[in-house]
Amino acid sequence: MARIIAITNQKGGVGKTTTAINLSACMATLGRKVLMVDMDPQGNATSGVGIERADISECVYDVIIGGFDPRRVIRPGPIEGMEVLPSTLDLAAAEIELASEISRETRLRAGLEPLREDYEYIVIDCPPALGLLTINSLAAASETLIPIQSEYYALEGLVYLFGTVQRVKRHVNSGLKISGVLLTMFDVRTNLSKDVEKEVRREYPRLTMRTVIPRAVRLSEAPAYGKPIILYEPSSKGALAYMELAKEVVQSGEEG
Amino acid sequence: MARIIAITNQKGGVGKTTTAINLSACMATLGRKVLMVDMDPQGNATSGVGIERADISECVYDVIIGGFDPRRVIRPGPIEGMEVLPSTLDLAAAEIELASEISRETRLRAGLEPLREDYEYIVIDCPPALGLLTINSLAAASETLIPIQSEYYALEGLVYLFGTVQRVKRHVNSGLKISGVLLTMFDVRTNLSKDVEKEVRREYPRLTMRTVIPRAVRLSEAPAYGKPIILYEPSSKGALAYMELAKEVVQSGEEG
Ligand SMILES: Nc1ncnc2c1ncn2[C@@H]1O[C@H](COP(=O)(O)OP(=O)(O)OP(=O)(O)O)[C@@H](O)[C@H]1O
Ligand SMILES: Nc1ncnc2c1ncn2[C@@H]1O[C@H](COP(=O)(O)OP(=O)(O)OP(=O)(O)O)[C@@H](O)[C@H]1O
Ligand SMILES: [Mg+2]
Ligand SMILES: [Mg+2]
Repeated sequence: MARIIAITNQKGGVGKTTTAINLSACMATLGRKVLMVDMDPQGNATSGVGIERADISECVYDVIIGGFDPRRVIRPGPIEGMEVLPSTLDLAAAEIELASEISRETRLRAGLEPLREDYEYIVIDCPPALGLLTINSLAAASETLIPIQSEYYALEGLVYLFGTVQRVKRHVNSGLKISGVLLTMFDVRTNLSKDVEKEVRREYPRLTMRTVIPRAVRLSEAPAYGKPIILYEPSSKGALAYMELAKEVVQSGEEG
Repeated sequence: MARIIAITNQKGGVGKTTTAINLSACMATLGRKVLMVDMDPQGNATSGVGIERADISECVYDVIIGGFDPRRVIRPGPIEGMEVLPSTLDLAAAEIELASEISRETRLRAGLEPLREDYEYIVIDCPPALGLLTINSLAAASETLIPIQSEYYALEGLVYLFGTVQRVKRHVNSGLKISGVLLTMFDVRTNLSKDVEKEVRREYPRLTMRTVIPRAVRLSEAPAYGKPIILYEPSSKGALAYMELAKEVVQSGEEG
């Protein structure tokens, strides 16, 4: 039974896509079978692993709106053991089309159900909003990992996000838990990063991941080559950090 | 008649709020009368200028949904000549509540109409999405300024954003124009920034602003003190860049 991890935060630009791609790729490097699902109409997770969006005829939109079998839509990923359920701009229409549909919150869960025996991890990249696409991801997920930037606005939206997770847990997915809060773009040279880390670990001692992702320009270069960091620059500090995160995530499941 | 500038980009974390706050504050420093409107339920523009969201009973939500007179809701800004129409989490409900309302796209325009003689500039901060809150902002605006990060994913969503601007222009706001594309978080040390700048200036030669905003940690520290950069650290490279941008925006209007 796959663990389904939704990468969520309505604050923009906090490293959701970078975490979805690199956590997936590093878990595949550890020998796990991983599916990455792109639930953001921007499609950064799709293009960030080198899939040309113009080459895609069917995507996750067809699974949640058209009831397509996801196996028809899944593509090979950038690394052995990782596959991708891509998105295109069609997905932008889903938010509106789902609004009046029956069981609108659980369409993705129904779509992923037949895949849960095929993978050990399913990682879902979400858009920077708490609309129906993110709600669908939380309803399908067994857990959510929340990246936050080591910057001032980081803590502002967390309370609201936690509230949304609780509402999804109460109404559609009682098993949902928060697997962790991940500090990203941490810059050792600035007091701001250190201050934010101190505050996050104080507020959420048990939820804050041990691993911290540093600000590293190689991480922002890698998507231009369609490669996860572990392929683009395996010995960089970004690659080491995401490998560490992958081990931490895999271990946390084994402890139960 | 105020120029109304919507700061838009559905890509998250590109510097929309930082631009809305600092462009407004710098234009006020140049002696213009400016209103900043926070149309993002996250309310970063509101908290970034030191307004405690817990202290707010009425906000822009009441103007667009309840038809409140905006003058009752407007607060003094952080600097002489700048005022703020704040937002709270109530605004998150507006996206859904507006969906079935009559003239749902033009509620903000109607709300701001009585203010157009009170200010020379009205600057609107938008959320990272192209939903009804951003559509309302584009429908109310005379122009839109589009911040883009000097990073790989920067150009991906622009075509889609331009399409949305054209659709708003065709259906609800024929006077809307794109006043410019602004490069933000530019890091002189990386090739990535230089490559993105070259590509943006090649694709959009007439739209790309002369001013480029550098990556500068002082810019990300300032909101923690509720101050625009021009008050927090007036001689920093972030303050100089936003003053330059303010002059460029003011001059572009004077040329017509
Ligand atoms: N640790 C890091 N160091 C340096 N740059 C990073 C890091 N993580 C992400 N980036 C870059 O920062 C930008 C934002 O990251 P990303 O797109 O992953 O965030 P996001 O939360 O998915 O954004 P959105 O809210 O638009 O979906 C990207 O250009 C990315 O390449
Ligand atoms: N030029 C800059 N140099 C350094 N940091 C910056 C700069 N501009 C913005 N930041 C920081 O980067 C983060 C993202 O910026 P900001 O919140 O303004 O983007 P946004 O587009 O409004 O995000 P959202 O999509 O969530 O609304 C913030 O923590 C901000 O302080
Ligand atoms: Mg993303
Ligand atoms: Mg913002």
